[in-house]
Parts: sequence; C-alpha cells; structure tokens
Amino acid sequence: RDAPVKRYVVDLDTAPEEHFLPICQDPDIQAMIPMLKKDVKDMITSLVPEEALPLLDVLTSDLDQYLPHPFAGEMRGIANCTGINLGEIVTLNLAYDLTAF
Amino acid sequence: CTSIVAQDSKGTIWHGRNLDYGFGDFLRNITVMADFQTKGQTLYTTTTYLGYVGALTGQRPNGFTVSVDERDQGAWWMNALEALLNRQASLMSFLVRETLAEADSYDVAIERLAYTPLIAPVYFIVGGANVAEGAVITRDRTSALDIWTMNPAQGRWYVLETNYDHWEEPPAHDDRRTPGMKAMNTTGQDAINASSMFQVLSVPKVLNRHTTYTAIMSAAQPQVYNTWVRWP
Repeated sequence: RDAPVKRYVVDLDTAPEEHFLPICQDPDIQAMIPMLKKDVKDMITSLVPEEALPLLDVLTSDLDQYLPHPFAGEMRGIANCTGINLGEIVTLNLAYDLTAF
Repeated sequence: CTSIVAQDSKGTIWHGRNLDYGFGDFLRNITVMADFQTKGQTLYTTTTYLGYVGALTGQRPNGFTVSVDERDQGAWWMNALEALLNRQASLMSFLVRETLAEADSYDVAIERLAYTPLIAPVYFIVGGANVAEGAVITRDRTSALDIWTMNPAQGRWYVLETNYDHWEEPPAHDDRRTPGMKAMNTTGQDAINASSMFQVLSVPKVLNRHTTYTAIMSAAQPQVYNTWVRWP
C-alpha cells in the first residue's frame, strides 16, 4: 500500500498568502477538508491544554510581529483557503516546539 | 523517526528517513512534496503536510539534504523560557526551511543548524553532495551538544539516528537503532542505493505503526528525491 505522494510547485515569487494555494486548491485536498477540520481539532485538543487556547488568539491577532516572513502570510493563506481557523493552523506549526521536552 | 546518511563505495551520499508521529492516518492523507521555485527554478524541495509551512525533510539540489528527528530533553517550561527570553531563538521547522532557502553548501548548512538558538531540542541529520559529507547534529536549545560525522576512510560509512543521543544506548522498549544498523551492515557499502535504503527503512521496528512516510534523497542527484506514504 506504499504510495508516492503528490508533488506541487510553490512559487516563491508570489505573495506568501498564495504560496500554498496549488496544494490547497487541489480537488483531492478540497474533498478532504471537512474531515481535516475535525482531525485538526482532535489533534490540537490532545496537544494543547484547553486553558492555553486563549493565548493563541493573542498570538494570531498580530502574527507578523511574532513570526518571521514569509511564514505568517503563508499560514493566513492556508487558513483562508481551507476555512480552518488561523489559530489552529498556527498551533499545528508550533506543535513540535510545544511538545519536544 | 529514523534518519540515515550513508556513502556508497563510489562516494555517492544517500539520505533516507522515516517520519514517525501520532495521528498517522490524518497525516498520511495530507502528506505532500513541494518544489519551492523562484524564476522557474527549484531552490529547494521539502516533504511536508498540508498546513505545515516549516520543513522536517528537505533537499537543496547539489547542496545538502536534511531531516529532523525529535529529541525530548528537559521540561516544557524550558521551551517556554527560551521562547520568552531569547528573541533570537527559532522555531525548529522554520530554521530548517530558512536554511534550505539560504545556505548554499553543506558546510554553511551545518554551521547554521548547529549554532542558531532554538526553542526546543532536536536532532538534525544532514547529508552533502560530496564524499564524507554526512552528520548528526545533536541540538540543545542554545547550541550543538555534539556533531557526529561519517568517516568512510575509517569504516564509518553511515550515521544512523533515531530519537536518542548516539553516545547512549536506546531504551529496550524503543530500540530502532539496532535493527536499523543490522540492516545497514547486512546491505553493505557496495550495495547501498535509493532502493536498498528504502528496504532498510522498511525492516520491522524501523518501519512501525507510527511511520507516516519514507523519503529518499541524494543532494548530488536531486532527481532521486521521492517520498512514499507508508501504511504499515
């Protein structure tokens, strides 16, 4: 059942918000988004204490101040394209640094 | 995770990795490869998950390859302190992607990955495009604790890292190092290549229920880079 993964081009000459659109707009990915939204919530619930979730709102309110270019814009682009909450996208990207100890 | 960098008898460097993590079925469905291009040329390539903008596995063509294995050391508050008090500290996966974008050689990549302050500890496994370019960087939050390099002239033709410091024995309940090394030694330097590296990464325990993907890379032959979702 091993399967090669799909390969996409990320055009760094476009705005960060557009970098991951070729992946996000793939019909195969779009078809999975309702399921992904639930899986993302489950993953975050198991990684981050519920009390810490409000802190994510603080972080996402001024993402450009906390994260270097182009990462903040890329996360906004993915959130817009998938409809997944920006705070949840940010949390997934912080998962390693939150849990590696 | 398990990462291996090896040099074959002709001097070609091969880099293979298994990425093991929880939430396997979720992650397998959203695993992708991305060629990051500027002016139509690929600057670097990564294997990642939809929504994850950092890099855990990647290749700078004709420069270097890199993979990340988790290193669990210290306490959660040490990560928090590093993030709050050291504004220079990077998120691990962002540092990898920035290195792929900006480091134009193996040596520059090693320097940057070894000495940039990080929020959390990690192992960086790096392969180059030239003979004897392969290393495991054991990172603490502030700097490298150890840089363990291959030394083919003295018989160390590969370095293999799982999730434990290489100078200590892995725990018996999670020993992927022993079966991995046994498979490498059985394969031998003459026979190591993309296909046999994939087989090594498919032996039991090295391939396990948490394995989401296997990637094979070779910086000097960038067209080799490929990734397979694993359903063990």
